[in-house]
Amino acid sequence: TLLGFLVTDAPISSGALQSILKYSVDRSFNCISVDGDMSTNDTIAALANGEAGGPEINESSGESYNKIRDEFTQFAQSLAQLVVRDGEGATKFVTIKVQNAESFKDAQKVAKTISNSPLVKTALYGKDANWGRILCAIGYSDVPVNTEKTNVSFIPTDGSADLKLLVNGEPQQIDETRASEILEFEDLEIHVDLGTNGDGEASFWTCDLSHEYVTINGDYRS
Amino acid sequence: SSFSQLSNKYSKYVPTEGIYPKGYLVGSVSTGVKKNNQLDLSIIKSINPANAAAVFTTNKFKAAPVQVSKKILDQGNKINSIVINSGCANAVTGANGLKDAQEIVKTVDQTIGSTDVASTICMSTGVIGQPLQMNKILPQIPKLINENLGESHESWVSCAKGIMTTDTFPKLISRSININGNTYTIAGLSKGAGMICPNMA
Repeated sequence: TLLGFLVTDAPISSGALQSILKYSVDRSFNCISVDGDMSTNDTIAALANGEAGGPEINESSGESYNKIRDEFTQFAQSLAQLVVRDGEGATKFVTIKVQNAESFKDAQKVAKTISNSPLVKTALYGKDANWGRILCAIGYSDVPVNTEKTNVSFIPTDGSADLKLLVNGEPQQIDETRASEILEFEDLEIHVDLGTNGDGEASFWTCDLSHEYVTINGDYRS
Repeated sequence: SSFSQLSNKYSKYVPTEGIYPKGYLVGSVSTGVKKNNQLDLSIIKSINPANAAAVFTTNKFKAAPVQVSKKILDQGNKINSIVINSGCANAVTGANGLKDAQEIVKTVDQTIGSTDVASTICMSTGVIGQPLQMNKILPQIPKLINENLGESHESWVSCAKGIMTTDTFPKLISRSININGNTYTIAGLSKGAGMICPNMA
């Protein structure tokens, strides 16, 4: 189960707080996956008691509203990412970034499908640069994809050059040593360019699937 | 190796200090629902009624606390407290589960002296399909509110620990922001390690 609480002393009106929370959760907690299962109890709640003073921030407050909404969103992303980092048995923290989808929703759907694929997640655990499984997940995501313009890369988190796995639908000669180096890091980014004419973009955060996950969940009730 | 990994995560992601929003008292207590006297009941209390918002699971089997809290928020009430128990999800527990969630809300409201309308929302996390051990939880609510709440960093960490289930570290962050010359502070707690692929609305 996911539970989260965002509390502030800012004077945010009730309506603005609800719209800020929805906006930020759609870009944070609704973009994480550990194991693909949705709980009966997931809840994110926010409180704003106004104790810091200042003018009330409501949906008509223009720049103030946008600024606090964006701060909430970044904040919620940081909090959501901690959940993924602590995923049961997780040894890897993986950012899936999908670009050039026809819409944000399409990009999110592809990112979510990759994030939930048990075969992608076990490959990540095994440090196997198995881009074929990533492609497979993209292919059954049920969104428009230009297969001849699709690109997939691993982006190392140390700032070194990315590793292109698929360029314009063509598999690349992969330097397995380099791939292993990148997969040794705890953090990894996978970039997917769907090559459509749209500019839909979304990020999703996931982790690997390890033996430990099965151990933890094999006897949770007892 | 496994212990070392857990220890690394704790030291890497749990802050040793923080700056927290004004007007909140937080903390937790052990009720005995979780084994080995682990913290399992937390409260976030605002000293004045706060505006509140929430998004909830879209799972068709919504747990009792989800149903009760949604109803309270739908009434447009200002909120004084959020109470969270861990170890038992109070999910798929039927009419008795709803009664238990309402009883917890009522007990918190009575303890803080807010009796006109429900001003507490409740949440639960843990095992599905088991009733809450109300005999353990209810007596600890006054103790938690009267003795265990504070505004220190340690209180916030304790509050975050009280909502953990299979989590290996408490998740807590805080930050100050400046908007048009006014400084505001946000604090956030979360929990979750498994059964995680939310789609809340």
